[in-house]
Amino acid sequence: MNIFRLTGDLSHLLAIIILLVKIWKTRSCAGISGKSQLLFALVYTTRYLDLVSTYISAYNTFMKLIFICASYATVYLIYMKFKATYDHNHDTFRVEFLILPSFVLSLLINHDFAVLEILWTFSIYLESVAILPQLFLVSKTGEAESITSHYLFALGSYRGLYLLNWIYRYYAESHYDLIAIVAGVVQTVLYCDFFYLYVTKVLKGKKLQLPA
Amino acid sequence: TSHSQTKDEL
Repeated sequence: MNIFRLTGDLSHLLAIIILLVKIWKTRSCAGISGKSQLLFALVYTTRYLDLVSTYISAYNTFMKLIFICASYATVYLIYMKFKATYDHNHDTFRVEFLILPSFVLSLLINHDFAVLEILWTFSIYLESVAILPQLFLVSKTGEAESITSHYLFALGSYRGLYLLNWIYRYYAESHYDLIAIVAGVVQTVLYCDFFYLYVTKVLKGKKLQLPA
Repeated sequence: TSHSQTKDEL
């Protein structure tokens, strides 16, 4: 554990909490892509299956359980409890275009052709693109609430901090995992346009609005 | 192996 990984994890946790609290307090999931949240639930489920087979640490188990439970809670709020506020007309990204290529790629490029390993690899590939339905929704409506922007910033920062963690581990521990690194770079790059708008607009108190 | 170390990450 190093400072980059810890802040990355905390940033990830913060993002998930921001989203849950936002939906709960406003009793609305307007502006939130249910499809991205479904993909994240799929990502955590397929990645953390090792919960039942391998014990790593109390921290690890605790965080995995939080991520799984929070993602299902978010999906429940969007598709069940606050279904009436769900923006399904704008949430039209075709998720099969993300799920199927991620799955095929995980069959082709993995560390070991074993069920748990392929599901782990699939989750890494799918996570790298799982935010696309959300970014697509923001681009379709042309704007995002500030709280949604904070959520996206925290979620995007998490993988960026993991990249620093991997650079650190490469030098400090001679450890690296190309699958995670390449997917992490892709994931972080997808947020770059948003990061730019966040810094230039949201941090200056303006609403995130895309140029017409 | 290298990838099992990455598994302790989230």
